[in-house]
Amino acid sequence: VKQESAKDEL
Amino acid sequence: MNIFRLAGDMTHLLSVLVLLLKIHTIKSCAGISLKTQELYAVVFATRYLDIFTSYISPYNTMMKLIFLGSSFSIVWYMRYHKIVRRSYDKDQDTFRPYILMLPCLILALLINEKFTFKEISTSFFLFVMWTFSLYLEAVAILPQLVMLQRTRNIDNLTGQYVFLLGAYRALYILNWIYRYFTEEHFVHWITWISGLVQTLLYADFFYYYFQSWKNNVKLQLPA
Repeated sequence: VKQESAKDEL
Repeated sequence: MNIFRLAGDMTHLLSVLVLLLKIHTIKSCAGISLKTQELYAVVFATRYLDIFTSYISPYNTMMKLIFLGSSFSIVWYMRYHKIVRRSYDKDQDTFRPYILMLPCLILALLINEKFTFKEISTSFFLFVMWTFSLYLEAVAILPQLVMLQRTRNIDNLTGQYVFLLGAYRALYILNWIYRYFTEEHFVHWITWISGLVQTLLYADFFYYYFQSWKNNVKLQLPA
């Protein structure tokens, strides 16, 4: 699944 | 990963280490708001629920574990450590956390990014929790700022802790600007607005912190 781009942040 | 985000994460890590240093070495949490520490533990717990399901990188997982571990151990120190807890001034730390948590939860249920998942239940729950943690983090510093205004003489470590905590989110805003211009479709209004609100809440603290640094006087917030 493509990682939700904002959720690759802490 | 860009330099702004890395600097932001390192500043955030440093803020936590400064606080742990203060509590662990001088065994004192004078001037620190337990309410803010508990709110931060909730922020990390709800933000990193998917720590074991969605793996991004060793760095990401390691930092999540550090933030979870440090925030919960700070709460443990302030609540249960026989020496540290004596220096906690609960009469000055009277902000009621629920008046922050409930509105954030309701707001997260109402306003969260449209989710494109099949099974609404689990992923929707995770998304609402993640959004809740963003809103809660924005306001989690309030009990600490209120307490700083009541505590007349703010010691250096406490001042540095709050300053670093505010600076990390300001660096994240630069990171979002950078990612907006370098990555397509990188638009996350919820994250951006809560991050902006969070940083603005530190505005007056930053002002007085800078003044005390420039005039080389003790940091004091007006009551």
